[in-house]
Amino acid sequence: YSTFPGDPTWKKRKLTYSVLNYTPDMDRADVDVAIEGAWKVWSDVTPLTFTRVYGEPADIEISFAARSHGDYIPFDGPGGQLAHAFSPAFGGNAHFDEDESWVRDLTGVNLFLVAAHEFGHSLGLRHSRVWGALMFPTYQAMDPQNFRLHPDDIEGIQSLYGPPEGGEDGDDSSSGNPEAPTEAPSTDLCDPRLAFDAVCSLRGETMFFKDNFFWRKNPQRRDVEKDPISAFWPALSKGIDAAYEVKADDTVFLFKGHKYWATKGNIIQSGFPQNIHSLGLPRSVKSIDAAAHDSNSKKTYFFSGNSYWRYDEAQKSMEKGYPRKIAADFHQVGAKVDAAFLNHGHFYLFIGSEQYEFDSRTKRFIGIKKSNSWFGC
Amino acid sequence: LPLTQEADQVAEADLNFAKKYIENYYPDSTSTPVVRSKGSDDIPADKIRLMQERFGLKVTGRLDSNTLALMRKPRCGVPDVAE
Repeated sequence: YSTFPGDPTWKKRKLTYSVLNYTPDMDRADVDVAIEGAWKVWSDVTPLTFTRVYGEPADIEISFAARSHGDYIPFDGPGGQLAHAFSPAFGGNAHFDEDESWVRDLTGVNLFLVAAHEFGHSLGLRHSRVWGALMFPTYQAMDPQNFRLHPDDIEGIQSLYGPPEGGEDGDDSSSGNPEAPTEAPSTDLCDPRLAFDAVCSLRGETMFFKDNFFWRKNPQRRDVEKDPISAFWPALSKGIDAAYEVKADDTVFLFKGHKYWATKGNIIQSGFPQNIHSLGLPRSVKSIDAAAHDSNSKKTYFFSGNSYWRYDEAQKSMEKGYPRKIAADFHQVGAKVDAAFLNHGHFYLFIGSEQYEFDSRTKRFIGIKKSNSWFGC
Repeated sequence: LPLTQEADQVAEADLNFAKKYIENYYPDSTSTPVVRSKGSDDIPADKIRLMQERFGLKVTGRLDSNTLALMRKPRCGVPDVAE
């Protein structure tokens, strides 16, 4: 990545934008969705927020124009230049060439993809030399539904504004240590001391989260893939507390501090993050240690401290009779668990480098294994 | 036969397009106005090299077909080098 000379940035975190006019190529609602989505690309990975204002001056103004349009940098008709945007040192405004055929899909020039690129300039990023990065200067058509911000873009924008607050270690009361660990997690899957933060399934694979990485175990592959969380979910790049999948909805829920996110594949759903208390957990619960979903009963188990709760996904409510003590129902297990996973009728509770296996229906204790027994160590 | 020259021959329209492209995206990094003699058709080889390097092309400093093709791809209008 690269930045403009002098590294100009916005000095405030709450920015406003306005849309001065619309392209006739698209429905206005689709333009609004594309613009909003393009801002979200950057707000997901920074402490910045972007609020649209109407009929009043905004920090960043967005407009469509053809040929000469008053800034001495004329557009060139169809093709060629698609758009341009000014750095924060010059106001950050973004202009889109009206002579292009703007679309919400890939039948022309996708407005979301170009807007996300231009807004990178508006925030202070120059062009990147990395193929595949959003800030690479040539238009690269890709499915906007599966858009993923490149690590180079994340590194670039966070060099200017830092990581997002709250979702990671900002207002998260679960962490008493403001200094996140900087040492790399163990990459040795067969290290007998290996412990996981969270375990869940995702579209047939099993995900094992540890610090800012996760391992993916695909039943059809021998090797285990290791990826940074930022490659899938930039807003959660520093790690998560708990995760579970509701296969019926193709949704994975990710927990960090008092917030949780719903994601389909790597796409965080709109309306998230939400507060964990909206699930019916008491205010005294500051974070979730572990979560697991039983697809047969459609119940989800939440573990926090020495207690656990059961949530009815069909009724969308916490079940009565909870919380219960973990030790009372899961014999052999102490006061607290690190991760939980329910698979083929077996309940796995991870505590440090060991996992306790139970029958999910009867809660009969089956045995203890090393946490990394999943990898044939 | 002038084989080597033929490889370097560029249609006038392509040359004009490439000159405009380089002016747009690889402007001179000095703020001092540069006066060029009228009729000079040369595109600075260092800027061609810079562009080829940036895009992972074979760095020749010449306006070959791959470089021209890449210039014709739709892209952002923000210059690639410092003002």
